[in-house]
Amino acid sequence: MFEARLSSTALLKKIVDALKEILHQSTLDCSDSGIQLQAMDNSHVSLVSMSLRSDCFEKYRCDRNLSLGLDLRSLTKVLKCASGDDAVTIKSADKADKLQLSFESASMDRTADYELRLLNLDQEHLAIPETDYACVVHMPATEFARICRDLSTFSESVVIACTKDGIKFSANGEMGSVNIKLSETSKGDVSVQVEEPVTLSFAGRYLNTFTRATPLSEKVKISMAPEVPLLVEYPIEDYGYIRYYLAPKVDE
Amino acid sequence: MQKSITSFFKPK
Repeated sequence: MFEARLSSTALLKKIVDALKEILHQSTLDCSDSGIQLQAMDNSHVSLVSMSLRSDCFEKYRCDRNLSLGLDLRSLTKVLKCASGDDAVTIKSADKADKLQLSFESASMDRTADYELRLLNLDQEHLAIPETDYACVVHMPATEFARICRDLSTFSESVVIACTKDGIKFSANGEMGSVNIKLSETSKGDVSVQVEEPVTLSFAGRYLNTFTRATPLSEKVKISMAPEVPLLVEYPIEDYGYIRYYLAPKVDE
Repeated sequence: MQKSITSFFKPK
């Protein structure tokens, strides 16, 4: 038996919004310690890893490890029927082919129960190696979203260059070019830790997709090392994270 | 050229 109750549906909506554009279907791996998800996008260019500890939930019970195959578009449709301040309980019996979602209004005078068909997804898990990132940048999540949006107007590729002076985002296309540079600020909203400078090139549309997680967190952490995937991490309150890994582009 | 994430992360 798996049962988890969140006091606010809004958090679940934000998490699903952060996933649904890059993943149409995915498996939630539920265990005693919490809920995990790991999946590649269809093109196998990026990887999403999510972790939510059990103490995020008002009530959490997972008697045995369980994998719930979900169609995230369908889940989104169900979540649209709920109000953000509803409490939500998700429940699935062992070996069940359905997920139950129950929404309870804040005034507790309305309950709505939904059943969502589970999918049998054959999802392989990848081993993510421990990486000592040469550059780690923290910045406001809204600033990162704005930069990704602005650069994608110019070019399909975005170059991210990180040095001790700051982080620079560049795009160069037919209509022209753009360079946006952020330096470390004294008020601490942008911080740059650099062991060695790194410059890598990425597909801007994936970066844009990652920024769907912006409502989850005020800050985003960007980590880079030479010739390895970029890591973009959004914390989920104090209870977990969504991490997006993006393979770099290389010169042919 | 776009690299695949599987060229960095291998199946468990």
